Amino acid sequence: PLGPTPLQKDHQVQFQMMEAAYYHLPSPSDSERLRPYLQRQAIATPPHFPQTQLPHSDTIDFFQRLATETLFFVFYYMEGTKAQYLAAKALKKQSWRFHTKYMMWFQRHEEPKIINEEFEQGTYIYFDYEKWGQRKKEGFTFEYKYLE
Amino acid sequence: MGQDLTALGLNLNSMENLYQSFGGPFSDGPARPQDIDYPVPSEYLIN
Amino acid sequence: IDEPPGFLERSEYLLKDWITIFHTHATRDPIKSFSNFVNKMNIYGILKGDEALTRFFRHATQMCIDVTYRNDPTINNTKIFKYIDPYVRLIALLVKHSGETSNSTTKLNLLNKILGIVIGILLKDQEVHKQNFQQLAYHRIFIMLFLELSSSDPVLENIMTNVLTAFCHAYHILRPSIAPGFCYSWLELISHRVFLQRILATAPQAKGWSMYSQLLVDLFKYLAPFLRNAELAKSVTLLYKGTLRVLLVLLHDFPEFLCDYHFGFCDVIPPNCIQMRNLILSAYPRNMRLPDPFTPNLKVDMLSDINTQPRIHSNYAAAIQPPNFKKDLDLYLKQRSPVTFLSEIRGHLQISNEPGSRYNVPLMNALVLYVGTQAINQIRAKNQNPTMTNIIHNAHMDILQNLAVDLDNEGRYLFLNAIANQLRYPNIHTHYFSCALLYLFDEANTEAIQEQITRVLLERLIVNRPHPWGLLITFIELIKNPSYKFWDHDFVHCAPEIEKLFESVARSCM
Repeated sequence: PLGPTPLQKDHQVQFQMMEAAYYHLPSPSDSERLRPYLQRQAIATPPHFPQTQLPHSDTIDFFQRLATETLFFVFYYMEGTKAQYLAAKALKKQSWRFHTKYMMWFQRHEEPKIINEEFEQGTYIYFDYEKWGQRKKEGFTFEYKYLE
Repeated sequence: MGQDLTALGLNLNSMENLYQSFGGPFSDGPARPQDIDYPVPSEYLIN
Repeated sequence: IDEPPGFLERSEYLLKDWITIFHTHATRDPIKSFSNFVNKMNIYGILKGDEALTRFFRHATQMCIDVTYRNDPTINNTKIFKYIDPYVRLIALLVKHSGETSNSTTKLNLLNKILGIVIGILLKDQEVHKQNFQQLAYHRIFIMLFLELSSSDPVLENIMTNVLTAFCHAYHILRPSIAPGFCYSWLELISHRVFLQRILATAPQAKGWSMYSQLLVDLFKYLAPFLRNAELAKSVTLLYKGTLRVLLVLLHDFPEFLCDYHFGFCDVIPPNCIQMRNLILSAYPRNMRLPDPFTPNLKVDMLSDINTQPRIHSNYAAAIQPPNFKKDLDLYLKQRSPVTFLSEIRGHLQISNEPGSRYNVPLMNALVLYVGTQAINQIRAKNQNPTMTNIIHNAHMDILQNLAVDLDNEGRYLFLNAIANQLRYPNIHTHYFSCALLYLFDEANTEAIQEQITRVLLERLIVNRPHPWGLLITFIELIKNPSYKFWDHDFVHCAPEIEKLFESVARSCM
């Protein structure tokens, strides 16, 4: 007994407004902070490309299997997101350390020459994100108080 | 017959809560890690 | 009206100045740049009183909206956001730092004032632009302001419940039936993952859940007239599927919320919206294990949870109006007389202020649930639990049987729906109404009633999953228990596909 009924006047007006709004829908990025580098941009890729997220791709295990350069890419280009957070965790598991004073990642390259409560001086590798590669830093002092 | 609710892009068998990565009512898949704002330490905001 | 000369220009200058500050690296020290800017606002007379501040926010909001109409949002939303996001940050900082740290009143007054200004401009804009209304700027203002105010900060945490209340109030004022041009953004806003987290997971449950249920009722009320047809327009299908997605997240993460508020939702979901209603009725508490309804010889009345009282956060007793009807009803339930009362019930149910339907559905739902709960209370008072024998031959069943017999097709359909809406997870309501429905089938004085009971159950079973547990066990009992002589009825064999359907359900039951 509850078949279709003609829309009342105010419902018709609502319907017209909804129809109009249907042609400029909100997109997901309207609800996300502006990304300095990689703004979300839906681009139709060939259907044989993976169209959905890889399973568990939002877990630390997944990020740990990524190459170091990939982790640095995620860290520097997706800042302020969960991806950056997971990349940072994965880098730490690969024994990189983020120095909050220099705001750079370092990895001990060989046993340091001097170690005490404040710092350890030795040879470190750091990631140079301008040249996008790892470089050695001789005689660098790693102050513990800045270690994150 | 209604919709096939398993085909709306939500992993209904997930052991985790869905809302933390809910991509929104009009998106066919969950939000990706790079879409989700996260309270990272301010030093990470190197921009 | 009587705006001081140059006020608009000053406001515009200040807003652009703040946007520049926001985008330069001066934000490396946000507090310093903010306090310098507040001094500048002061010098420009913005902070000298309530009225000046209101004018400033109205101009600043309008400028953000104007930017949207000057730029094509589908191409240039980044430029629009670079304009709006700083403005939102300014609002959030002013809310956070207004008044003493502990004085939440000034902060919330300012927040509600600003939300009110944005709402006012949106409604005016929708009225002026009609089909050319652009929702983007308002969407951005609301979501970014909410994200700014829900960031983990001790001052803001302290006022979070009030902030949520302010936003729920704003979203209720902007509900789709009031702002249909904003309906898609509105659904995005109320189902945003941070909003869901805040209102359903971290806010004090009683407050957050109740406010959120109101927003869902607003959504169902808006959708209802457009869902009456089997074929939905594209714009409706999108909103409907979006609603299903949100409900699926709620079913998966907050099933107890759907359990507690199902009654209010069923009042406003159109009866032919079967799958969406099933989705809500399928919710059950996460700590409950549902026995497989197809278990052979399942003894429902032996289940440990079957006699638990479900929580229902709706004042259904108060929904029984007018007061004299409620008084007569209570009198009849108490002394099973006067018998004339039974013949008056239909008249009350047919007073519907809902154009397009001849019955008052919320009243029907409330009456059925009230009679059922009163019956349960009476049974429990004798230290018993509902069974097929102790639910009959009493005032409560008189009323249900009278409704089954006295109502016309439409009325009886709505009545049987009211009962079927209680067939949920194992609890005493499910148990009582399952027995009641089977009894009505058994005692029906015409086959039409039995057919309609079967239809109401069947239409809920043939739609795609999920199906409420109580619905399944009731239907299985109906087709399995020989005392109902289900298979002897002509309507079971009325068409080959119907017969095949029943047999397939029977096979899966056996």
